[in-house]
Amino acid sequence: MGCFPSRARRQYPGYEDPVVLASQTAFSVSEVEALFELFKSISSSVVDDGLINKEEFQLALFKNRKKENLFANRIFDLFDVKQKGVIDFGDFVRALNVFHPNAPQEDKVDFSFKLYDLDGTGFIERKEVKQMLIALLYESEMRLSDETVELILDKTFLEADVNQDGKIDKTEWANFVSRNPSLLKIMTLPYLRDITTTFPSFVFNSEVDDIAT
Amino acid sequence: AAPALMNAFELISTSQGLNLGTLFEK
Repeated sequence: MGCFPSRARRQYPGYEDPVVLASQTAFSVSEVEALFELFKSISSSVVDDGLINKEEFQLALFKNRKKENLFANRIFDLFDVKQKGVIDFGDFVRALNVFHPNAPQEDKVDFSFKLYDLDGTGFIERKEVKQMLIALLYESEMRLSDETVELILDKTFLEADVNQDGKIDKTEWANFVSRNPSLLKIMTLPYLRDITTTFPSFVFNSEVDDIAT
Repeated sequence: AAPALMNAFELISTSQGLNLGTLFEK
């Protein structure tokens, strides 16, 4: 009990004390423990090594491990903050924290900017947005002519790229999403409010004395 | 709205790969 993780939990590289994680995030200790139940299930779905690899992440997302998806890859890379090719429990909780309904709006804006800045240059460039649109069309089997794609890009950059330099910087992005709040909808997961109800088994595996914290 | 009237990010945000809600579906 208390703050010393059991041998079972030490099998999880990157396992962190739920009390510490709760103090750094919008989650309560119980919610962090419920997230551990979800983490255990995802991280053992292909290789039971206590870490989530890309295949396991895609399997959890699509229920199909063969589906390659630009956006799922991008989300995985942003969760994998230490760039180890795997997500440990600490990474998982801290990244999901951004999606909590109570997380600061600024964190959501930052995360979404990084998500769309595919090559990490600090700008969302037109060629990146085009690449994402083409990936979406491929995924959804939606048919749009190249001319329509260019029209969509023209319209988007006319609205978002205020200084018209052909790329969207962080400030332009923050202003653009404040005028189009629906763009941040994907950055909030209402599920995170009910995580202890979704994974009630955390109660039986809790290692914290007072789980009501 | 018709796709041509939507901005690119509205379209992109409909990707299944960006819908993390499915992680919580058992």
